[in-house]
Amino acid sequence: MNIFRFAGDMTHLISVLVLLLKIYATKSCSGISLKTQELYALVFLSRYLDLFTNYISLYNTLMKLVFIGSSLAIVWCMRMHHAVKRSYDKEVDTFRHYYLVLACFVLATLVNEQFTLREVCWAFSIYLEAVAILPQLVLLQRSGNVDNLTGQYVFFLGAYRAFYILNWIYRYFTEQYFTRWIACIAGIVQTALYADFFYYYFISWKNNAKLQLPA
Amino acid sequence: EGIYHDHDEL
Repeated sequence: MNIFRFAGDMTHLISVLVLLLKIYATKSCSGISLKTQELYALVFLSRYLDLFTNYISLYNTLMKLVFIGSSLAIVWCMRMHHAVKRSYDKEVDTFRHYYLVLACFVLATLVNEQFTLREVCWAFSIYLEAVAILPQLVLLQRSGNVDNLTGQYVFFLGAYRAFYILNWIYRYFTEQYFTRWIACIAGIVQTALYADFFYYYFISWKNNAKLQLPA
Repeated sequence: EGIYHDHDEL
């Protein structure tokens, strides 16, 4: 565990807490894409299959439980909670995310570290996470103005994988065996997808103005 | 072993 990896995990945790705060405090999920939340729930469920079989550390297990639990709780809230689901912008959140699931699954069966259930599911979760933010970014562009908590949620979610890239660079130079190329490439693609969001987020922060994404 | 398989990251 190095500082970049820890910073990445904490940033990811903050993004989840900000989203939970937004939904709990405002009893609203306006501006949040249910499809991105569903994709993230699938990412964690397919990546943490070895939750009970491959114990690495208490920290590792706790974080996995937090990510699985929070993503399922958010999906449940947005689908079932009477007040929250009313604020869901169904007609704006129209990205066909099932194609993303299919494409990532096909790619995972072709490109993986070993053709075993665990490795194919792991590669699937890595590819899916790289594109999971697309429905959310499309929704933000369509809905124009972004409320603060939603903007912060997306910002921290994008920043966490950037820290992981620094972590992989660090591990590359400090450890012999390093073949995380699947996670590296997908992580770079994932972070690149946030590039324009980061740009407009920085502009709004610099001008102390509301975050506006061009339609 | 050869290929990195412990998936110790989140």
